[in-house]
Amino acid sequence: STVVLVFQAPTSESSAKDESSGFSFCVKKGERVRVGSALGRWHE
Amino acid sequence: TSFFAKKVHQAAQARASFNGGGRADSNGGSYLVPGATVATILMLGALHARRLYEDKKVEEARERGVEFEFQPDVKASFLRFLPLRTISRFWGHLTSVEVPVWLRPYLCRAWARAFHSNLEEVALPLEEYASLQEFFVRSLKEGSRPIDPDPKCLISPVDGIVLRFGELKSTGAMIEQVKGFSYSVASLLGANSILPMMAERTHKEDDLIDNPPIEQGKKSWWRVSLASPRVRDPVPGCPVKGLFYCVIYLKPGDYHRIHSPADWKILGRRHFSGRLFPLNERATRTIRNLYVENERVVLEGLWQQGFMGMAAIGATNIGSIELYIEPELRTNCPKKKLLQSEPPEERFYEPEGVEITVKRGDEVAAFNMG
Repeated sequence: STVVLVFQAPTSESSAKDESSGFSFCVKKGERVRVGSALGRWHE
Repeated sequence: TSFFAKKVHQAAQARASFNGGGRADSNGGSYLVPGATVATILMLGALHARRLYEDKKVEEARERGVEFEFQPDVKASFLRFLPLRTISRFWGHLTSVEVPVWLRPYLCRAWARAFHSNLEEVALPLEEYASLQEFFVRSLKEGSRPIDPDPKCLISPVDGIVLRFGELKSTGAMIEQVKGFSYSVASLLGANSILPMMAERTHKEDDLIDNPPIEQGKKSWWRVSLASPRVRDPVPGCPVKGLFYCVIYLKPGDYHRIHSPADWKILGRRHFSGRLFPLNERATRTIRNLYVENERVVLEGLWQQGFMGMAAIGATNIGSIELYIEPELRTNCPKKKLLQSEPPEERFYEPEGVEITVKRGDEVAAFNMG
């Protein structure tokens, strides 16, 4: 079985060139995740 | 194997001594049966060893960063002719049979050993799981899955392996199944999804604020053709900026309940009663539109950052999906029509005044066996 998540999240403004803002995934392909662990974070 | 061989040999000797006369005939027969049994056991062992070897190879390749390519094959095509739904339902019936209390721990441990489940985090003593099906949808001990405390993070809704993730940017909002083959998000979520797309951005955003997806829901049945999902592309155009996706695969031994990835308001659900192909690594490489063709339940709603959609996709062994927020929903039902591609059955919660709000980490659904 598989779960697919599709969601909106903040993105960094390209003009600001600020990589620390916006949503970014904190997992890797092939990584095992568990319920409750972070998939990604966003910064404002 | 030696234990089984010994037992089989003892049984053969007992049978031979019981038969007494006609020694030559009984000897021949008694060797034939244990021989077949041993051969079957050896064959199963060999198949299991091959599976473990292939899994290891795939794991190693993935660690090296190898991208699997789409390679349709004859075996995969043959699956279309198999009664996978019937097989799935039969498997469900078989695994729901109540087993004697003394046998339950052995059964659960055998499953855990074969599919690498962690028995230490199981909520109940193994004797209390009356069937394999009950064990499969087990709950966990309190505190086994701590929720990330960061309020600015999206948590994983399931235990599993991250297959793919990224931002949807291309026209048609395509998600890559494997290298060389993609499927559109609109096909996955359905024709009437409130998925925000660039072409209809203003209209959609107004909808989300004022009068969300209900009006669109009314035209649902008419917009969906009887064509296969692969030729249906109901929401062309580009996705709005900041639309992400993540695909997580659950192995048979994993914890199979689905939790909420964030605080969100579920506006509706859509049930596609498609096929029930297997969803393993090999299937993703060999079957086209696997996620779009399989039976699935899609939940859609809004969270603090906008749109949120979650698709729970069934497979042959895990055919039915149970929604805790709508217990009366039935999935993996016998097919009454010959057409595989029927329009999805939809329900929007909000117009009926039963808007559903779930908190981060709340249980929302579960995959059942068969």
